[in-house]
Amino acid sequence: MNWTIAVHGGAGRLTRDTLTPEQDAGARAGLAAAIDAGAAILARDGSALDAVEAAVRVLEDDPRFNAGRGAVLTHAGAIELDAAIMDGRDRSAGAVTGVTRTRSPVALARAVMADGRHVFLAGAAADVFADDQGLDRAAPGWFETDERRRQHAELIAGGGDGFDVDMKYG
Amino acid sequence: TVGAVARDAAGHLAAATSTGGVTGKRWGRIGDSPVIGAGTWADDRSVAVSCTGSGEYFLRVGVGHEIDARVRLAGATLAAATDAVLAEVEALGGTGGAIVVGREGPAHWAFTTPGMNRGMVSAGGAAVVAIY
Repeated sequence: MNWTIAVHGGAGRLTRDTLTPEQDAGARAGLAAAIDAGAAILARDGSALDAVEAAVRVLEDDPRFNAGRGAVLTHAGAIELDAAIMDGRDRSAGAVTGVTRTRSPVALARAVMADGRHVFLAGAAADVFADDQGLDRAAPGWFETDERRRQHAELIAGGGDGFDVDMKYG
Repeated sequence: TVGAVARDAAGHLAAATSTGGVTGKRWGRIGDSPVIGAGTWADDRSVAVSCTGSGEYFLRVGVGHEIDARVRLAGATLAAATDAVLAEVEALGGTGGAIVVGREGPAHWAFTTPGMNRGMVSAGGAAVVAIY
């Protein structure tokens, strides 16, 4: 069987006018690194599950993408991360929402799936589950970037009652 | 939002999605990314899907499940199923994109926004990365 992998890093108002050449090049480099991480696993007959987790973890650590490090900020200026993973072999799945301190949200989702008792965990208690499972915590401030803080300030300064409904910021 | 879908050499499928959500979100707002059957879905019988876009609309349509159903139950191709479901999202007022892989052939992507950060590679082929 021919293996294959695809990744995305978000959709929105991405045009040659809204992206600088540096942002364009940076995004392409991040996407290529994610593909390489997944393809390396598939090429040695690894599982699709390991491949998608590896690819997403690369993008979670890349500050240019809205996930993990580089995540956008809530109205209150905080970080709340969501992730999910699903295995087509048996439709087992794991998902987390509103986590704030686990380094890799997709790794936490996979731990939820591996534990098997639940599919979906939320909030601070999900971070406690991560601690119980021995998952890495992010260093304080790891997720927040200057660019996302600037975008947040811009949104709030502009009245900021609504959220970024037209996905201007990712 | 970031995501990946894959089919391995044994023919098994998987999907994963991760996100910070949307700038300025309040009240514990959750979009489609972590919701199984909406932003993330995988079933060896049909497809693996990871989505990005205006999450409320992807939730209402149940995008992952809908693409699966069109392929598994109606025999639609990946492209036809994905394009039709994204059109449903758009008809409700949402925009975004999806990456999809099936039981055979290369992955597929589609989006109704000006751009989507995306990439793919298959065994023996060259990687493709695109934005616009």
